Amino acid sequence: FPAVPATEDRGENEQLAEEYLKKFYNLNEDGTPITRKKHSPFSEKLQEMQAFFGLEVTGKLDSNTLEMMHKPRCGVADVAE
Amino acid sequence: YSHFGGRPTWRTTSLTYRILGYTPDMAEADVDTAIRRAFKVWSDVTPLTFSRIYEGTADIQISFGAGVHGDFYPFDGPHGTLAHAFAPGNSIGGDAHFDEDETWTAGSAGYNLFLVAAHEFGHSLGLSHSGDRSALMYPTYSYIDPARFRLPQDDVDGIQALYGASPNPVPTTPQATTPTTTVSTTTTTTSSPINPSICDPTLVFDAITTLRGEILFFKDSSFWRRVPTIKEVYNYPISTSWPSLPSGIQAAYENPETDQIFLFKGSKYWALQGFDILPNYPKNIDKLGFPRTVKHINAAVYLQSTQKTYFFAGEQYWSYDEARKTMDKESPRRIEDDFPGIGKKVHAVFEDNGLLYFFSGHKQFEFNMKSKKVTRTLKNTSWLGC
Repeated sequence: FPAVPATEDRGENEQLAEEYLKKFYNLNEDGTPITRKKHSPFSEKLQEMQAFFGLEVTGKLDSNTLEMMHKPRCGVADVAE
Repeated sequence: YSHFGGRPTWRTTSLTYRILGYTPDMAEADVDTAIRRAFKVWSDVTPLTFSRIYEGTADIQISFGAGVHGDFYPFDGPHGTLAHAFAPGNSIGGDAHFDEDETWTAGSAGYNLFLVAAHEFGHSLGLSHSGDRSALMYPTYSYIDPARFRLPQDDVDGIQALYGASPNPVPTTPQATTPTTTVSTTTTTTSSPINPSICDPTLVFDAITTLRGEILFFKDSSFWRRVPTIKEVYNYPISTSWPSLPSGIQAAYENPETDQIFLFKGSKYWALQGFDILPNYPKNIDKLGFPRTVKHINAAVYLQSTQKTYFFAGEQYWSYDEARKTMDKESPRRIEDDFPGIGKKVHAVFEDNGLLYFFSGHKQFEFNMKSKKVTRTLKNTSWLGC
């Protein structure tokens, strides 16, 4: 996972982000080992989500991204399966 | 805008929908209205038509459910995911599901069903999420007054790319329709389209209020109901909508925060939620803090920006703090001093889009509270397609 500023509820935020990206951006958790890549799948999906919403594309779970994830929304994925 | 992969669309323009169940959060009639209007958003700009059926399987089946609700996409409790809908297709295709764990409303509290349904039906017709923040198909919910809702251009472009444009574009201004005779005796259907007499330039309204995005214009024993989304104005006898209310309502206002409207006649006032009169009313206006010398109110309006209600009586006005439930100490003040240009007396007033519309005699004044100036003088009947 990309480095994020340490906060008390970091684990909870990461879990929320993971669930969100799985639901709306097809973040897979299929058990395949994570290979050494420039970006982690989590970070890449995060970037995809940030780009879609016009947020600053950092690949990091910043406060603006988290705020967007907390907004009430439609349950249809933004990325077609 | 964007479409689903493979661009699924309906092969017919005559689609059916069925409401399989209702949310307990709203009156069934309000759910029906929200759904009907949500479909109209799309039929206004395409050749598509939507007919409601009550039995059998419709193209678009509408239901409310919580948690696991029969598809592979369980809801997640309050907030989070509000609803989802499936792209055009057989079986579950086109169906729209609303999370029963949300609080659904016809107003601004909770989640407005019309706004969410209009978005979901965009999916039902083949639109995916848009990245345009102003689009209806943008994936996150944000409230906009349904009365002021106009389908954004991004969505119009998206849906017309699938189905083409409407052969009968909806006019942008309300049209007066031929008067008809009122024959029904039920509350919900006793109405008639706008009577040309309302366009009489000498008409003076008794009271005006907004109601969940609509505008009600009271005159004598009836009221006109302006429904912006269907761009028509209908006349209803007060006695059929509210049998226990008198005719000749003198003032009215809506408090959207509490989803209530208040109607005044003489020293009495009633509180209503939608079209239901709340218990323990009428009450005497002295409960609001008026002195006994005030015998009736001429007009009233609630300002969302300040959470104050202004009551106009004679040549004075009172400011009532809705949060503290008390009259402001500086009340009453002279109308002329604080609302220059609108005349000494107010017959009716309402707020729209942050501006106040004062009706004084046969004239209407658009008033900007920030600049404390009249910005336009309008015909009394400008809101009624005259």
